[in-house]
Amino acid sequence: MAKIISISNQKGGVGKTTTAVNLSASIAAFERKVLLVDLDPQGNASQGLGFNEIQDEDIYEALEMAADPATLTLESLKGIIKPTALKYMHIIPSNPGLAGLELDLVTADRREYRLATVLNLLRDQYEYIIIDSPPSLSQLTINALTAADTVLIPVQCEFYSLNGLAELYNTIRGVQKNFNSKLRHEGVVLTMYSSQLSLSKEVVEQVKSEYSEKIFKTMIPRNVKLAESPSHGKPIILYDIQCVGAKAYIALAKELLGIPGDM
Amino acid sequence: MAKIISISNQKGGVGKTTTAVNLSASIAAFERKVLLVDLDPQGNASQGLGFNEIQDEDIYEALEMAADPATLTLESLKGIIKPTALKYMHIIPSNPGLAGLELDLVTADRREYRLATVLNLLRDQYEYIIIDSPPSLSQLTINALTAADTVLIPVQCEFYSLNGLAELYNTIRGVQKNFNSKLRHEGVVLTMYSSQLSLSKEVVEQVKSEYSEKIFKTMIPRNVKLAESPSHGKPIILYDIQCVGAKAYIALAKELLGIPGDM
Ligand SMILES: Nc1ncnc2c1ncn2[C@@H]1O[C@H](COP(=O)(O)OP(=O)(O)OP(=O)(O)O)[C@@H](O)[C@H]1O
Ligand SMILES: Nc1ncnc2c1ncn2[C@@H]1O[C@H](COP(=O)(O)OP(=O)(O)OP(=O)(O)O)[C@@H](O)[C@H]1O
Ligand SMILES: [Mg+2]
Ligand SMILES: [Mg+2]
Repeated sequence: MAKIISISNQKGGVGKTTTAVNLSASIAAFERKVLLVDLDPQGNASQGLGFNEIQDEDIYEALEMAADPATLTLESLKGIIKPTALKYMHIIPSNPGLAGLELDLVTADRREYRLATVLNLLRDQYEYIIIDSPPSLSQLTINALTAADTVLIPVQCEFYSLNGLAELYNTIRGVQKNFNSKLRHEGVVLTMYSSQLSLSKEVVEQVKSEYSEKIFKTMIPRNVKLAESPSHGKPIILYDIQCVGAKAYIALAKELLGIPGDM
Repeated sequence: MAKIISISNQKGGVGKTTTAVNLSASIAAFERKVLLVDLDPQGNASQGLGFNEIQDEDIYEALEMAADPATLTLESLKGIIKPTALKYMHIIPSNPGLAGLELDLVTADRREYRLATVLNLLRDQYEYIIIDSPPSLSQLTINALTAADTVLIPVQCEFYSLNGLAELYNTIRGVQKNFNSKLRHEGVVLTMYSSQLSLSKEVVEQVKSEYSEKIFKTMIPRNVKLAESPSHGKPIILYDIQCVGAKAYIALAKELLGIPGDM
């Protein structure tokens, strides 16, 4: 039975997609079956793995089919799941039409449960399901938080990123109260950390003092290889396994999986 | 009569807020009256200028009042406009409630014209009105594009940022066709440029070859001072006028205003 983790933060550009793609790939490197769900209409996670064309079937079809749970079967979902270059990693790619679906969802019945309905059917096929969310607290992000067991929050080591946390925690509490009482915090991951910048250190201190929820020991350093690898359609471990960015995401996966010891 | 410029890009973290705040401040430094409108529920532009508390009146009241244009007067808008540390710069601060308003707008009549109704009343008081948009193509961004004369697009010099441009241009064409036929491109501003990274150079080449619309000659370099200044509640020209980030935004303002010569 898969653990479903939503990677969420309404602040833009904090490393949600980079974390979703590279944490998934690192989990797959430890031979745990993982499904990455790209719930962002921008489709960056899909592009980062080389899916640059709109697919025949993707997340859009699944969320539409979920309007009528009775007709949704494992068989009907087969076409939306795509293999990746890593044996233990699959993806449900995004679709730009998700932005339009978000508007339709506003007036739909049980709109918050669409993704949960889909992923509950797939849970037995994987050990982890990782959801990449868009930069907003709208219906798509609510769907991700409603479907998830836990939420992992990337926080960029900069001032604006700190400010959004309180609002995000409010939204999480709202989802726990109204749609998904079992939702828990997986933890905060500090991203784009530069040890030589006092700004980074200040933000880290502030996050540690203000947020009692778990903060991952692994911090992701700013590393240009992480910004280069998506343009080659590869996760970092296939683009440059030796770089600090790859080592950081492997360490993060080990921390998540509870595998002891250093890299 | 003010020129209204919307700073928009649905990709997160590309420098929309940093550009909105620092371009406005640089315009004010050239003694042109400028109004900054914070249309992002995150309220980063407001925070970046020291407005850390929710104001008595702000953009939320204005957009609500605009539901009934007949009752909206210059007098009723007085309370939403706040002075800043710069004599020629005012701001209409954000409100977290904007996210909820966005949902209300989905079913409201003439929902796209709320901000345009407000800003048309204020046009005669300023030479420039700059709008900071949220990272999405939702109702708030549509409101910004409908109210604007031109749209300025910050593009971070990285792969994911390139991918979103086609979708953004589609949205702009949609707004031109349905809500605001006079909307034009102000241009693309390349942000977080690092001259020593080949990734930056590749993205710049690609933007230049793919987008025929104007690209500003001024590129904004990656400069940690730009990430530090918001935590002091100051635009870059008041935080560190000598740094490369401040020089870049002053040069950008000169290019926008048509003031010849180097810094
Ligand atoms: N640790 C890192 N070091 C260097 N660059 C990084 C790092 N993490 C992410 N990036 C780059 O920073 C930019 C923003 O990251 P990313 O797109 O993953 O953030 P996001 O939160 O998913 O953005 P959005 O809010 O648009 O969904 C991307 O260009 C990415 O390649
Ligand atoms: N030229 C720059 N050099 C260094 N840091 C920068 C630069 N421009 C912006 N930043 C920092 O990068 C982060 C993202 O910038 P900013 O918040 O302005 O982007 P945005 O597009 O407004 O994000 P959002 O999509 O969340 O609205 C911020 O922490 C900001 O301080
Ligand atoms: Mg993303
Ligand atoms: Mg912003």
